[in-house]
Amino acid sequence: PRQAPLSNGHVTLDLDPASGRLARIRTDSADVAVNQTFMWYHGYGSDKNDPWEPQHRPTGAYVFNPVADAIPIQPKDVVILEGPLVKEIRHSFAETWVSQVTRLYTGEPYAEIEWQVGPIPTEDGVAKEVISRFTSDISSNDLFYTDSNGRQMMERQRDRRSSWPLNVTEPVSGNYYPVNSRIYIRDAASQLTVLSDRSQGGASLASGQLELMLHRRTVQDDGFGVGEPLNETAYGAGLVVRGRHWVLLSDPAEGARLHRDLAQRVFMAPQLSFSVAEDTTVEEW
Amino acid sequence: PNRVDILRNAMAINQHHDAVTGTEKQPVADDYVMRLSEGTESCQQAVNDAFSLAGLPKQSFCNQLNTSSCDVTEGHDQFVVTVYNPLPRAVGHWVRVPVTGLSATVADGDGTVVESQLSPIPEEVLRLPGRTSTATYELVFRADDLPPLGFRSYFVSVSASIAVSQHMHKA
Repeated sequence: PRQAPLSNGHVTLDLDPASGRLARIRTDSADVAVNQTFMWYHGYGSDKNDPWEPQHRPTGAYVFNPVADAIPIQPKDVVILEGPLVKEIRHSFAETWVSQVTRLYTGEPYAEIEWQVGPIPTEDGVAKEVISRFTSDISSNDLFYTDSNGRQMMERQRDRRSSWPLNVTEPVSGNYYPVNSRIYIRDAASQLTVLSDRSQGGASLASGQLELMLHRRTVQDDGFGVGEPLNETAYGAGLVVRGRHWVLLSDPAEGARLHRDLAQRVFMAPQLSFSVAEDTTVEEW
Repeated sequence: PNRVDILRNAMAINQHHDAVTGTEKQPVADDYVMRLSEGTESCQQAVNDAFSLAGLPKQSFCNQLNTSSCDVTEGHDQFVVTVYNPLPRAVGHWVRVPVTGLSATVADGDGTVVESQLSPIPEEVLRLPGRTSTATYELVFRADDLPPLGFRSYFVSVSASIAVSQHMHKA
């Protein structure tokens, strides 16, 4: 637990002193209460179901079919590391197969969240679909924005389609959209943008909220043709995925400038290569 | 063949909807990965040739930096990191490389020391299934003002004997 905020000069993170979880983000142009946590959806299906009965369609490669609302994963420990260049908040959780590091690099306008999920346990026969959810006091109502395959940002309205009347039968998955590079919510005063390092599913299921699907492990084929559950057993234990989200909070007027600049920097990031220099000095080099 | 085309072809194949969404069978996923790996390796050879024209020694590429693993940086006391900027504008970049030492010094092309920091690699990463790296720290420094479509190199000396991680503390 920590009382003092963590800051890099542009972004300040306030932690909840009781839980150590993120409570507030403050930047040069915005100040918003933000909570972020891991959650998981119990995916429909068990190996006793028939995937060919549509009313019992298991969640799988083609369909995201959660049984109910997402279940939060309780935080366990928080460790804070402060250095001259980067400050880190390391969160561990009750489930040891999820963890994350939140970083503030000196002078940068964003917070970086490096998440790690897996191997997702499925010995209980339950498909699990893990998300990172941000809950804020931004009054975004039912609107949110996602990119469309890396092209322009598209406005999405919860429980609505722009060109046909939607009968909402899937309140969660029916509101998921592809996120190839970024998703954001906003109101008149603030914009919360999250950039992803890979294509993920994303949604805003309530005002002020946005979530991204990180990893899935299912127990049954969904009957749409792939013929396998999503269940890679690398090293006999299931896949571990490690990735990053970049979180920007700003005045909406400068949101596009910030996320476009950052997107260029992270999606065409500099490439590293290395050479051994054992037998030389820095002067000779 | 044009060595860059191998990755172009692999990328084109991986734009099939099964590859984008993950609806392919596992052996097909493995094949997609193999093609991308072959294409990446071929491009790395091409990059090496380009660097040799600029007088740089043969470069290694660390494909497992996503598990904080790199044979060169964790297996040698001195190495050079070359940072290539593919954007047509100058940018800065935070470099993170895994090391086994307890202190490190980074110098730029002028021999000027660049501020750096050692951060312990999270326990969850050290326990990753299949990870064989011995690195326990990541060296962090900022590569500033990388020229458009150009590169800068940094000389890194790592020592196992002097702890300079006093900046880091557990709260």
